[in-house]
Amino acid sequence: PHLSTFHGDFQTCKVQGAWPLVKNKFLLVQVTNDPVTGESSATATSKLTVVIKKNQDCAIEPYLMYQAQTDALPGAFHDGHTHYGPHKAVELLEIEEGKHVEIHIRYIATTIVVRQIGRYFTFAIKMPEEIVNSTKGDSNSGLCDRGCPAHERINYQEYLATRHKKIDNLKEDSAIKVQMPRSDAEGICREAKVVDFYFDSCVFDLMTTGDKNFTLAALSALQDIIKLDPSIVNSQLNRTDFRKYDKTFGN
Amino acid sequence: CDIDTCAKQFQRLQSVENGVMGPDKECITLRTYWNCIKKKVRDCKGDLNYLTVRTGVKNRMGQNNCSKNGRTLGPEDEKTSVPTIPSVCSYHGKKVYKHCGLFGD
Repeated sequence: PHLSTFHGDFQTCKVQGAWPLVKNKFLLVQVTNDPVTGESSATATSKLTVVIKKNQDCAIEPYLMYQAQTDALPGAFHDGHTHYGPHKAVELLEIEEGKHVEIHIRYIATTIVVRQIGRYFTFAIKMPEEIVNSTKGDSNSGLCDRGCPAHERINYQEYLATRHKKIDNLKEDSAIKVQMPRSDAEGICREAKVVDFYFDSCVFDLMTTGDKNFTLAALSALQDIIKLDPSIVNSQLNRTDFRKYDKTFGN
Repeated sequence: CDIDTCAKQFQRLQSVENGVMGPDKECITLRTYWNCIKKKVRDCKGDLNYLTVRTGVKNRMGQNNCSKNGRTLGPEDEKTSVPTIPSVCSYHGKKVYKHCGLFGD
C-alpha cells in the first residue's frame, strides 16, 4: 500500500501480513495486508484493528476494540457500543453503512477515518503532534511514525518512469507486471483529479492491478487528508505528470 | 440472505459476555444483533424470515429500553442534568496535529 507518514514522507511498500500503523500508550492500530487477487504481486489492506487502551476516567475498561475485515466494516465497536464516556469521549460514527466510519477519541483529540473501497481499506488519522512525538524513535512505534522498513519499500518513482517503456518485455518479469499502460492510467487518474503523491499512487495501482477501485481509494485518501487538515491544500503542487521521474530514471 | 450469521454472532456474544457486562449487557448484545441485521437489508429485502427476526429484535430492544445508538435509556435520564466533562476527558495539549494515511495497493 501507499503510506503518508506523520512526518511527511510518502512511501509505497510491500508490508505483507500484519503490521502496526500506530502504537503508543493510548492507541494501537494494526493492519493486515494481503496479496491483491489476480496476477499482480501487489498487496492491499484487508483487515484493520483499532485498540483504544484503558482510560478509567473516560469509561474504557479494560480496552476498546474496533475491527474491520473485507466486507465487514461494522458501525459499532466490538461490544456493540457506538460511544463511551462523558460527552462521548470516544465515539464511532457510521458515515456510510459498510463503507465509511470515523472514530473520535476526544481526550487525545484524535480522529481516525476508515473506508472500504472495493475489497480493501483506506485509513487516515489526525493526532496531536505531542502524542506523535512521544514515540519518536521508538522501534515499536508503527509505520505511521517510522515509515516502512527499507527492505519493504518499492521505488515507485523508478517503477513509474521505467515500466511504461517496457510493457512488451515484461512477460518474463514476474515481480511486478504491468496490467495497464501508464498513459491509460495517467488519463484515468487526471480525470479523477488526484494530484502529487496521490496521482503517483493512483497510476501505480492501475498499472500494477488494472483495478479502478484503487483510483477511488487514492481520491478518497486525498479528500480525507484535506478534511483532516485543510491547510494541506496550500502545500499542494497539483502535479499530474511524471516529467521529473522520467528525467531521473528514464535512462 | 444470510441472517443466520447475525443470530450466531448474537448467541456467541451472549455466551461470552454472560455475567461480565452488568445491567447494559442485554442492550449491548441486542444492539450488536440489530447492527448486524441492518447490514443485511440489501441482501434480505422481502425475505420473510429476515423481517420476522428484525421485528423480533426491535421489539426486544423496545422492551428493554435499549437505544439503537449505543446508550441505554432509563427513567433517570430526563432528570439528570448535563454532566461536566471530566478534565481528563478533554485534550489540553497544543492543538498542533500530524496526519498519517494508508491506502491503495
